Amino acid sequence: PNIKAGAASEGVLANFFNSLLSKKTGSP
Amino acid sequence: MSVEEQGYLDAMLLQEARPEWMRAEIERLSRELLETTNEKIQAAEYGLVVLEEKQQLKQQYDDLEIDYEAVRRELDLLKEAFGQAYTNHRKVAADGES
Amino acid sequence: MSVEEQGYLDAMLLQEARPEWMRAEIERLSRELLETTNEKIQAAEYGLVVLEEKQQLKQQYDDLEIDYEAVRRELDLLKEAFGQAYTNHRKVAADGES
Repeated sequence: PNIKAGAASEGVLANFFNSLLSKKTGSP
Repeated sequence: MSVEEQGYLDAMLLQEARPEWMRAEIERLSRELLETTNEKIQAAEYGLVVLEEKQQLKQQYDDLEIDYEAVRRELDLLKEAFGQAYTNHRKVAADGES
Repeated sequence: MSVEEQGYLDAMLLQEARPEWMRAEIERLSRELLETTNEKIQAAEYGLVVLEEKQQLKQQYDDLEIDYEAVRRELDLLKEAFGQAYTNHRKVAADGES
């Protein structure tokens, strides 16, 4: 369970970082 | 609130209503947003790099743990065999003497 | 540039000059700046956590590597001693028989 939880949380983190990179920020 | 403070607030509100102030504010906010966005991207890219390095290190650790367990087992078996061989050696020596 | 495109540009310029538009733009930019700032901070905090975990893992790896080397050495020494003991055992057995 610990291994799965660790891998899952790392996956979530990676998704978070990727989402910040893909998110477009508006400009005037 | 004092008369001076009220007067200051009124002047600020008036200034904020001026188009020149609003244009300047738009420019300022746009610059800050661009800078903050770049910093955000940098932080996210760095986070991904460190995450990948940590995952690689975890794999190396797991591999080393397997090797360690194997060597540990081999050592234990050899110690057992050594003990047995020593017993045999003493027996043979005693038989030889008798 | 076509007539339609020119008209669109003129309308945009007019709209941009309107205080209502500028106020809305200021609000929008302020919201986006706040959101982006929070995302940047979150990314930086997560990145620091992962970095710390990676450093702890590195320490664990280094410790395991030391343990591995120690067991490896012990195994090699025991193998050498085992070989020597075997030679002695054969000699004693031969002497005993003779």
